[in-house]
Amino acid sequence: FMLTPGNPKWEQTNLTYRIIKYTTQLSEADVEEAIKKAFQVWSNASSLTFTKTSQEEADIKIAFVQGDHGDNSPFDGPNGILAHAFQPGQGIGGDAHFDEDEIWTMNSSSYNLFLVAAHEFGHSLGLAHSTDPGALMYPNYAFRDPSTYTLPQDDINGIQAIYGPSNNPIQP
Amino acid sequence: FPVPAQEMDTQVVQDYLEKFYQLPRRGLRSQRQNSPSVIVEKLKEMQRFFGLSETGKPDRQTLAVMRKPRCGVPDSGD
Repeated sequence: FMLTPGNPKWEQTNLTYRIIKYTTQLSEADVEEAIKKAFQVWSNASSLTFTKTSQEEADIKIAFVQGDHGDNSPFDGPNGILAHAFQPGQGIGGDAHFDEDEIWTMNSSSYNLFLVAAHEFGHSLGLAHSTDPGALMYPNYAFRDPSTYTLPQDDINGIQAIYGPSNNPIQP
Repeated sequence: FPVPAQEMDTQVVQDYLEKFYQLPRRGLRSQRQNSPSVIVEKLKEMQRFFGLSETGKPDRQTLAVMRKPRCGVPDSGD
């Protein structure tokens, strides 16, 4: 695993998130389920907790946007770049953006939202890309069954290096 | 007119290295930064990251990786 240069991290372990712009391709309930599950991947392996909020000042703001969306990192239309997220910090820090020009799904076709969101939230928490092809933080998209998904050891090592282990670890 | 395949490959390599490996963007580079050796070094860095042969050339395997869907966060630097 690799940490983001400068080792940025959240000072608090109870983080909030807000979905400020939904995709038109999935129901809001599906988006919320995928996002919630993506955060659980990280909370299960660390001391972090995530709470959905409707307040303006959430730590992690999530939006589906397209093309040039004002953060100096424009999306490129279908395929190519799927999403990006910012390292921990104030303002745009921690925020995750998903390319609305992609086809987002809850299954194995096109791009599974849960898998991409779980990867992006790794960046939101301070992880950089891993060179391990089996890791969630590997930069390229690869489908894995969300219903049986468990965080790979490389990513567990990474998140625990920043925030420590879970207070309630899941027994094997 | 259709763009020649080699020209398209060059474009893919340039864009990829600019976005993910901090290759200075065209138009902002000095003459020195524009040298092929900079691109070769960035290509090797990319190939090393993905476990490819470090040829420093945009071979078939390297281009195949560059064309895969991926996250927009750079692989090196901030």
